[in-house]
Amino acid sequence: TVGCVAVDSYGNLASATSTGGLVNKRVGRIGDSPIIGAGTYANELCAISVTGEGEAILRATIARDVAAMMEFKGVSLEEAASYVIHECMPKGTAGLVAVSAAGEVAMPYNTTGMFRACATEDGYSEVAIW
Amino acid sequence: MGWAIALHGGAGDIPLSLTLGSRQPREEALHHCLQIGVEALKAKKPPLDVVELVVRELENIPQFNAGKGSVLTNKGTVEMEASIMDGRTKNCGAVSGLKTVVNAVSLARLVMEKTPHVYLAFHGAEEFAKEQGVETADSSHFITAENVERLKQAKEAHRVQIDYTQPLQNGTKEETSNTNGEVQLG
Repeated sequence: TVGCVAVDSYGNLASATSTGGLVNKRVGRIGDSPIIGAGTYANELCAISVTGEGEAILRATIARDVAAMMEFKGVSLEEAASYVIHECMPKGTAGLVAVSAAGEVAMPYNTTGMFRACATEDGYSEVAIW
Repeated sequence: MGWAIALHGGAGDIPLSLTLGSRQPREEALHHCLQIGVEALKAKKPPLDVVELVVRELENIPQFNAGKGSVLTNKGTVEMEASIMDGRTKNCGAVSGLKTVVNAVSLARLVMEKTPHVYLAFHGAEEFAKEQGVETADSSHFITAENVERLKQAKEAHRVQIDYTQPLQNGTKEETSNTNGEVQLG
């Protein structure tokens, strides 16, 4: 799976996710990536793209959950994303990248690794796997 | 407040012992795609354009599991899927079951912008792709030798696996598979 989230200097957000799915999946199987709210979500607060085991992500609707925690509980992007990945998902099943309207970035995962990269306007940049 | 971008190329059981030959092209690809996204944001492109641009680039890189390099179904075919969402309007588009569309994410955006729907799948999505004149290719374009081998290993192990799952060693029992061979981690 691949995905990208972005926010501009005015706080406009967008998210996109694309995948081939699971190795040896049944023909006709649909995963989380195209399901709005599960593998992909964006609103006026944040944008999220998810990767991992689609069935687990679908059950937990984790992209929307991150946004909902920010919306209803008022927590930060980092706190919401970390909680959803580490407390709501079985270990070894998922990771996500997210940005907020304020330009924050979160990239938590509970798998061994996640191919990921980010950059912010203040000059911070990161490319990492583990 | 300032612009920001984050991208991923998949999560999973990525071994710490990943060889340089496997790691380097992926790291270079991440740098490359990040740079494309950063330049687009600096050029004041809308975030929706930026995420589409970056995901298209990621889809074209065979080391990642989307577009060229998509993993294979149990029939040895590709069935690609994608979605895109605009946070300001909550407009969104999604596609599934694509066999010939080179950049699924762009078709998802066309679903969002050119139809009253959110989600098109399988032959309806392919038909829409033809109507819109998006780039298509024979299925062989998407299938790599590495993914043919991964499918073979997954079939031998009777399991369905997420990105970067390592092959089982001889004699290793798949503890999390049910009788259908599906990983039961959820």
